[in-house]
Amino acid sequence: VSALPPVRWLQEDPEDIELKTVLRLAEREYNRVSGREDVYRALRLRDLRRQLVSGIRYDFTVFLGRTLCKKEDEEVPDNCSLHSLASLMEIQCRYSMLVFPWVNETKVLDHRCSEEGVSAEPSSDQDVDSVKPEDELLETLSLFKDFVTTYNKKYKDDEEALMRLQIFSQNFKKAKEIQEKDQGTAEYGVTKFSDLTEEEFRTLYLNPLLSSQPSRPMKMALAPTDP
Amino acid sequence: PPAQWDWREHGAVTEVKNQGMCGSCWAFSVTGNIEGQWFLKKGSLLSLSEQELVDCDGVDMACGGGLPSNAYEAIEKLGGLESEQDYSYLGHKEPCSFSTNKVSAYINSSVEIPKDETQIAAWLAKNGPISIALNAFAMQFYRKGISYPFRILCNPWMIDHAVLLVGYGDRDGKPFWAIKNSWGTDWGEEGYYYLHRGTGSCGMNTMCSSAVI
Repeated sequence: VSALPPVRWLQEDPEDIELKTVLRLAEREYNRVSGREDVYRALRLRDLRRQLVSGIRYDFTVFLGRTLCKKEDEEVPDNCSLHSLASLMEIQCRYSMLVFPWVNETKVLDHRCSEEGVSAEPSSDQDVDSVKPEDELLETLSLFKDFVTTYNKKYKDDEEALMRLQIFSQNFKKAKEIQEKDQGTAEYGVTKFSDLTEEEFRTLYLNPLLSSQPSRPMKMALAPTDP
Repeated sequence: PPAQWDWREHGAVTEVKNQGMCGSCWAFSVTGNIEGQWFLKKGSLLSLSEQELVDCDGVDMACGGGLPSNAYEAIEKLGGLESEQDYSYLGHKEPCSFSTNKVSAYINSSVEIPKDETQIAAWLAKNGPISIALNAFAMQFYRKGISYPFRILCNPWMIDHAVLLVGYGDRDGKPFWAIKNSWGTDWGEEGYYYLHRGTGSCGMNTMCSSAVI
């Protein structure tokens, strides 16, 4: 068994023809069975394991992004451009494939897809026909629009606006997770800091010295004793 | 201590301020405490200058962060704090332009307040708002209500934000601390954060202090 590094970006290893072939197969398989109008393209790869059995078995997670190409196009080009919001609509699939390179054959042993986005793990009871992410995206876009208006946010160009939208989307999910775990009555969600990464927020608004430097000793306050 | 207390109802707390994109929370926490102490000792509520601390406290690091304990010492050495009006907040470090002629409030020393939350409540109810520091986990997305994160997510040794404890009480049987923040009134409940009371949530009891006038 050879275990490769857990996260691999496609552009990091363009010469890995074997890997690219497997990913193209995963893309093709997804596009064949998904029932979506748009063509999806592999963006990145995670948790790849390669095992020599009767052929070569590949287990991997692939993140697929929506392109601007449609399946009904007569000829779908190889280099379909990604949708500008592809990173917000990533589909995550776990594949097991058996490749027989000597006879140029591939068999898909198993695949499961989740549409929960980057941080989600595919669950066993979800398959490629699960709920579309468009509704979630529309909700996020609507919230982001309100956010920009409410807090009078200005971004220097569309590129920055898109980047902030992506951060906003991730933060919205994070706020939901915090909400689920809170033991009190607090409500978490969109705030004026929702377009900042955690690192930006810490750098701009917080105070790292409080935990890294010892306080100057002070005398203890007297506790009140009277009623 | 009384079952509930809120210094806002007794005129000891100024309006919520906004530190902007600057890690000067330590200055806001300390001035808030001194504003309360001055009100209780001298009878008038003054809005005091954070910019003076950002510019003139040579031990702390202005927008890069600081410690309330150092700030008290800096104020003692400088001779006091100017008013907000005389030395207004800019949100970035400038050369120190403190003038002793414009001092509005002074302090004589500072004290550390015990970590026991019952004693913190008793001290607060008797002596005024307290400068505290806490782990700001979840505050980025806080909107309202009583925040009570799991201890493991909001551990007390990762303190990264200084604020002002102004009161405590219960809402529907849930005990809370009322905390004045310095991120403007368009954050939290009109600028305030409500945190669960009684379990050392987010390390709020680890760095409590006050100036002494």
